Amino acid sequence: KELFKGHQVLQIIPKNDAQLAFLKDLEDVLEFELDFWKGVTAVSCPVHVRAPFQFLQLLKRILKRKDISYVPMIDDLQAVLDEEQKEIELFARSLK
Amino acid sequence: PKNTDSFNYSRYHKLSEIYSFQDMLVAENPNLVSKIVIGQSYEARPLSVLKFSTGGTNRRAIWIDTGIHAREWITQASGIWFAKKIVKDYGSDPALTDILNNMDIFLETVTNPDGYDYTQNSNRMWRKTRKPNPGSSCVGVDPNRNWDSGFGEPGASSNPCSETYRGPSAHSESEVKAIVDFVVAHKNIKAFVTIHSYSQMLLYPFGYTSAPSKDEAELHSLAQKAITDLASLYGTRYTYGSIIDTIYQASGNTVDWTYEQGIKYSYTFELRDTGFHGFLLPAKQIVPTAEETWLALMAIMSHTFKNPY
Repeated sequence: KELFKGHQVLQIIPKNDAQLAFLKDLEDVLEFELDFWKGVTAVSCPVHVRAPFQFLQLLKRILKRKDISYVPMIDDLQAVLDEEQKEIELFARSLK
Repeated sequence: PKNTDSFNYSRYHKLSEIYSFQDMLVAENPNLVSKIVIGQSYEARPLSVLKFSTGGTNRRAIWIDTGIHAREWITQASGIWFAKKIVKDYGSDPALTDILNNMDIFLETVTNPDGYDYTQNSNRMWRKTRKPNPGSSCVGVDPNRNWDSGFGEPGASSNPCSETYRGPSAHSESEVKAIVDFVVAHKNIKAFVTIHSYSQMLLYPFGYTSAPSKDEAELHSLAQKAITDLASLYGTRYTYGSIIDTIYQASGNTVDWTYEQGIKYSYTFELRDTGFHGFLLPAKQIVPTAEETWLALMAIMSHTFKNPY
């Protein structure tokens, strides 16, 4: 089972066309294994991207270097998934 | 659960539970609901569609599908709730009763069953189908880029490792081809609503081109009515417009194809939320999401019923 320990979902809001173009390029870089939950659309429109633990710091450094601000939308994806799984199992047990 | 009344609509369910739910609903409502299998997924699961019909032959019809993107769990869960809502409201809600006395409704609750099963058991974040891609270690095709409408144009990826991989050819995915064959053979589908999450949007063609559709004014005004009705319940705010203007260019998408097949009322939803939870919408939001979406669906279905073409 694939685990997402340490994965974060970042919200990034491009402030100008240059940042927008950079994020669009980033969308096509498959090597970072970024998963765009909400794709790049327009200036001021939030982009949501899931970054695996191994590329998270690199991504944050790149964004900082480009002066692109971000906030974590989900701090630890696996923690949320564990919670979801727990809820499903509790429900299944209560049925039994 | 022994019947669909004791089914818990406030929880996410495994594929087997959804299949059982469908069979129970059919068994409980034999004069209204039947199950048809329109094809098989790559992993040989049945592609089941619930048909709500009060009789007649090849009546004008409305198509609704949920779960074409596997990880968008709120959509499959909403689809189950819609199915129960239809049988509950038929005979008591005059608008729905009118619709069903004259039209059929088809509802595919798990459009991408292989993907859904994979999200339940292996990778919660899976979006695509599960067919291997020859020559690549990456699996699956984005079934919302696989339709024969602007296929291969900008707005989809040719790389099998991308989440928006369009596939080797239009309708290469059996999950897509099954719907294509069904729609083409039926010939009388008048509204087609395909449901995604998340972003809170109601979108109409086109996605592959910025050229407006010839029905844009009507589609726009109906979308406005639908999202206004939706917001009346919990105040959830939706945006609306053509796919390309509202989100981004998306070629080979479902509703561009259905619209080009002559289905005027072709819409795609993006359900809750806008970024607090994303694809991990807490289960307690399933019923409220389905309830508010139902109001918008009713607006589209009623308009389709009252405006034959």
